[in-house]
Amino acid sequence: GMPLRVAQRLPVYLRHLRELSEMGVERISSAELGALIGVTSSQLKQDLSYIGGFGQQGYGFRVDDLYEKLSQVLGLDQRCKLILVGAGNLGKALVNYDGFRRLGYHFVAIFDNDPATIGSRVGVMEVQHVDELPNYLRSYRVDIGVLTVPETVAQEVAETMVENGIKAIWSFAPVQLRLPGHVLVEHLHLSDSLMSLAFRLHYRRQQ
Amino acid sequence: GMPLRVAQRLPVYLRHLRELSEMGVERISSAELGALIGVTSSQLKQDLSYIGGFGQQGYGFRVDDLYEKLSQVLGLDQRCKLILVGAGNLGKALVNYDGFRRLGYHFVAIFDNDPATIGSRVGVMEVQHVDELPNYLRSYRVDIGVLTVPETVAQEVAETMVENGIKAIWSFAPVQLRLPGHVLVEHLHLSDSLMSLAFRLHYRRQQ
Ligand SMILES: NC(=O)c1ccc[n+]([C@@H]2O[C@H](COP(=O)([O-])OP(=O)(O)OC[C@H]3O[C@@H](n4cnc5c(N)ncnc54)[C@H](O)[C@@H]3O)[C@@H](O)[C@H]2O)c1
Ligand SMILES: NC(=O)c1ccc[n+]([C@@H]2O[C@H](COP(=O)([O-])OP(=O)(O)OC[C@H]3O[C@@H](n4cnc5c(N)ncnc54)[C@H](O)[C@@H]3O)[C@@H](O)[C@H]2O)c1
Repeated sequence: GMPLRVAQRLPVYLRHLRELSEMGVERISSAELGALIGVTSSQLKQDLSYIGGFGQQGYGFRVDDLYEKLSQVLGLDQRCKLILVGAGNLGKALVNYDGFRRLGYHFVAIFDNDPATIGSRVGVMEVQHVDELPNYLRSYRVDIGVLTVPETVAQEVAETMVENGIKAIWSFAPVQLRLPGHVLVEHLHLSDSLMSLAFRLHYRRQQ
Repeated sequence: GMPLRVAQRLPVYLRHLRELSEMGVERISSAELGALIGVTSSQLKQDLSYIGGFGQQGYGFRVDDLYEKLSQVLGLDQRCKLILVGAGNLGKALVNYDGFRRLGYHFVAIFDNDPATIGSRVGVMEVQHVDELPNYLRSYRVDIGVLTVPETVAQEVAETMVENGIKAIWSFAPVQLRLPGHVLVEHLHLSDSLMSLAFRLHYRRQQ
């Protein structure tokens, strides 16, 4: 398969290309674009070979063409359907965020097990009981399962998702999930990000 | 200064060491630990040189000793004080998350400009008007400013933080902040994470 790091860099290239396009930049060399995100020109070209070998046209790339191509490949023009389990603080923030919708990622159903939450509205959806999850997944096509339940139940909820056909999970729970090899998992560890900032600050203060 | 990537990897080592310790593993070689996070043994040793050159003791490292040392360096034993601006969906989720508190990161004040939000309780704090931010920062020591306001106002709020002494910002707003070189910024782009997962899924389906 493709190296995880490539998959992690492509959205970053996309974001920089969007900004360059908004600033009216028409062309950029692989060295310049690589420098924006911290990779060598040859690493960048190697990364781009995964999107169908986008060739350089004269001096570097045409920003808008590469942006277009990357958007397609990153699925920005396809409706990507997400379900979410764990309609708590973080879950509600994610479902209410229209930034994801603008990129083509749509929440189609939300589940929880707390009677106080079930039946309440989040965005345009009503929270359903998590016991309905297997039925839902067997009736409707879903691309990604988002896991925002407490760490104590993350493993079992992830297993329910996978047993009912989910092949990709976006998890915020601070546990290592143990799932079959064919399941793609993306862990977002918010605390890693905060810790690395705190460390950089601490290190700088010691200089 | 230190390379950003090192600062980003150290919390990941920490997380793996905690898990190893919980599983009762006493020693690990630099090659094994590196493999857990996807770096070579020599990269790992280079990374560890930033925490005061933690030496290998016989076969590899003692897991608990390295975990201890990394925790100190990542500030887990120090109260790190955070303020947050933008007490909306995401801001409230972050303030209410006790995972950060357990790691030693404490929110000390929250600010917003919405009359409907100001004065309401989030966690144990009352949301203050963002006009109070300069006074607050000049009266109390704060380590990190967390930015969870809409992208349209992110730059101006970040500037207010910096003008009043904040040296490190954790930003969730999808804009490139333009700040003086001495300010450390950690952008958490949730959409990058989701996009990389969607791409891996798309790529796999095409195989
Ligand atoms: N809030 C943050 O900023 C943050 C940061 C890092 C990690 N996390 C992680 O994200 C997850 C969610 O955090 P949160 O702050 O939203 O917590 P929360 O307690 O507000 O939300 C958890 C939700 O999951 C529901 N739930 C519990 N068991 C369930 C089950 N078996 N099936 C379905 N739903 C169930 C609860 O009823 C609740 O609504 C946690 O694993 C947390 O460790 C959160
Ligand atoms: N919610 C998510 O999952 C998510 C994901 C990715 C990025 N983000 C980004 O995080 C930020 C917050 O997202 P959200 O979903 O919590 O939005 P939100 O609209 O729920 O919260 C924004 C808050 O900022 C406050 N605010 C606006 N202008 C202000 C000012 N000048 N001073 C102080 N407070 C001000 C608003 O009153 C509101 O309470 C946004 O930049 C968003 O793009 C959010």
